[in-house]
Amino acid sequence: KKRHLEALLKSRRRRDAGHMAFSKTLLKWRLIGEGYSSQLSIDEQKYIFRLAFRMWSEVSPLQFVEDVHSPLEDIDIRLGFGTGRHLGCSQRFDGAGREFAHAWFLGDIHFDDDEHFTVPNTGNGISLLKVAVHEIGHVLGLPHIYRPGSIMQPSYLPQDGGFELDWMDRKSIQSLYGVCTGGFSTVFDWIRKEQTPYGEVVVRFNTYFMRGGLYWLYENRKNRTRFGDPVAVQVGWHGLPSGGVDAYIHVWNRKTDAVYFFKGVQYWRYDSENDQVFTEDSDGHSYPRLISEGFPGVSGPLDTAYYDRRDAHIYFFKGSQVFRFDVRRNRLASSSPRLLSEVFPAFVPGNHPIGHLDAAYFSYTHNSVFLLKGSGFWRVSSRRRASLSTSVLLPRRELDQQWFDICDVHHSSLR
Amino acid sequence: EKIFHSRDHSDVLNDIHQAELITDSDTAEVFLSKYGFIKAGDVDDPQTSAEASGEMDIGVSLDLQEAGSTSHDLQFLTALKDFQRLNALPVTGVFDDATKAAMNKPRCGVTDQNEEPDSTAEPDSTSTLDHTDAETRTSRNTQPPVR
Repeated sequence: KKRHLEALLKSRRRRDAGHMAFSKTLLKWRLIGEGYSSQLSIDEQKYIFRLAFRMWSEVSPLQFVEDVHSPLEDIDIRLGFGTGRHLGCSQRFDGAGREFAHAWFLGDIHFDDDEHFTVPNTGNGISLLKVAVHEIGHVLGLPHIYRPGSIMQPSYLPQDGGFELDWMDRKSIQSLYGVCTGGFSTVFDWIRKEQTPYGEVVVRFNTYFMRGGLYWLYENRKNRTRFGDPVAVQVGWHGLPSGGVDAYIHVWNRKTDAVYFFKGVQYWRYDSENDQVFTEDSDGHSYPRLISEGFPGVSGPLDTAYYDRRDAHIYFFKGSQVFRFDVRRNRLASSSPRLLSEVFPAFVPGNHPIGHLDAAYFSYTHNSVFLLKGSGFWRVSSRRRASLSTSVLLPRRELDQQWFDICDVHHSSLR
Repeated sequence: EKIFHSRDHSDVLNDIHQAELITDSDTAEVFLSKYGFIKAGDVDDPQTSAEASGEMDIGVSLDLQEAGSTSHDLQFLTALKDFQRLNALPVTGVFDDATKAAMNKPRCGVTDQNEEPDSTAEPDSTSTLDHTDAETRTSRNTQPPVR
């Protein structure tokens, strides 16, 4: 049975520059029925494994799905608990203490059920989650790594709070499977006001990336997304379409502080205080409203948009055109629309998105506007670059070289 | 459930087979072999090859036995030092208490390899990032602008 399995699996594996890895990005796993632990409920065991697989998904292009229906030989990764001689395995477990689990490269994972495995954040025992993440790393092709902080250290260290995959562990798995790539439908910095313990009001922001019906909070200082993301849009943004949005703008000046989301031919205003969309505007018009009604001269669907505080205009992008909308006069600027290539000329001739952008994003971290299309972006030069005019597009770069590890997970593991 | 009869489950706990501890250099050698620090066939055993050819006399055999045990000790010493180095222990080559404790820690059953994956050679490698990007990442550590 094992030889047959190996023969089947050989066709799915590749040898690449000395490092073997799975040749596909969607992997099926199963906790085998004869290998349940006697210490935790089946639901607890599956929940922990689902989370362990998801943690690798969050930092690599791999996705994992629990499969309880397919024939066993079609399952890529099989997990099970056993003691001593177990599950037909050639490597015997040694009892409580010392060896707690082992994994077969591109294959199965066995856990020693003589060990005291516990659920996460329990004081005593061995965290099953931490062990599972480690062993899955082996299955995916990682060896032991003797680096403090690495999940692939061979010895078990008690879990200190919530452990996560650090930068080097991410790079290790990405050296085998590549980095996460792909475009986004919307990117924006969300402004929020907070009061310090001294009563002082401060303004902070968080960066969000949206792709379809999912979103990530991006931690700029840590070069990664928030642990546990992505999240479904309808979970974090109440009232927005579940399939996501086309554009976001924050009109912020002396008179106005309003957030709008756009989808298709409609738009919503978002109520930051109550964390949901407004049901109606100040004139009693119900949301969503038609874009053409709220922004005369502009109609959906849009590619994207952003509000520029420097000139108090909204820039709407549609195809190869840019519509500049004056919020003070509530009408289009006289010169609109214009070609994208005219409003934002290329610094390097020919190196230009031309049109059909995915997202326009003003970043407070970089104090710059970024135009995103596909897996790349163009940065709009800032005024500080004295040798350049104020709105040329710098050459295209890859998104994953600027914002790191924004990875999809399988929909079955979404909260 | 796992069957038990005592209120405090002590009958089950006592029944759990405990892993044998690493207590001496013999069990330490087994440990080092099991987890790849001593590789099978690392050192040729001249005694074996000579015996196989039927060309050995007693004097030579004794010399070879001594040479074999010396090589064996060296192999164990090297492996022990490797283990100590990787576990941030004083590299003494002595099977001391700290080394024993490290060997008895809970650990994964997969052997240790010396080669780590090339974590810098990404398909879209971070090594292509230019100086500007390094500056950018550094500048992210500053506070966001306050209105």
